[in-house]
Amino acid sequence: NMTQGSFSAGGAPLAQSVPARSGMGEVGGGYSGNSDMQMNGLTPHQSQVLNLIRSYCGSEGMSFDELKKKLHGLNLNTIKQAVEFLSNEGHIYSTVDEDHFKSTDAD
Amino acid sequence: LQRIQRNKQAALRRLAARGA
Repeated sequence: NMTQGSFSAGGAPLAQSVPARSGMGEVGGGYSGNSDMQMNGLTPHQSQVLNLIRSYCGSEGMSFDELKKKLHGLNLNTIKQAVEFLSNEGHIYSTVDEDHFKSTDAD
Repeated sequence: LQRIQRNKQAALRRLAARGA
């Protein structure tokens, strides 16, 4: 009476432990230390300006003057550059004149 | 006012061109 295969049961532990983290791709988490710390490709100033223009809901957009007022303490040139950059990128566009801006993603 | 629309369209195109 030879029972066969009775030794197969509890051998080596299953080699398939589930990885603790399933790959929720941590994409782009590594900021390379730019002198100008960037978020989503914009400098803090740029995203600040963008947010302001976004938050403004007038038909003709936010004037540069208003921007300046809200960002008091910010260098005028810095604002200008940010506006220029954002408009180059297509985030904002000028409306009634070259001094009024609206953002493309918030109507 | 048409100019504004044009500006907007141009801006949107620019944005799209950046792959955003």
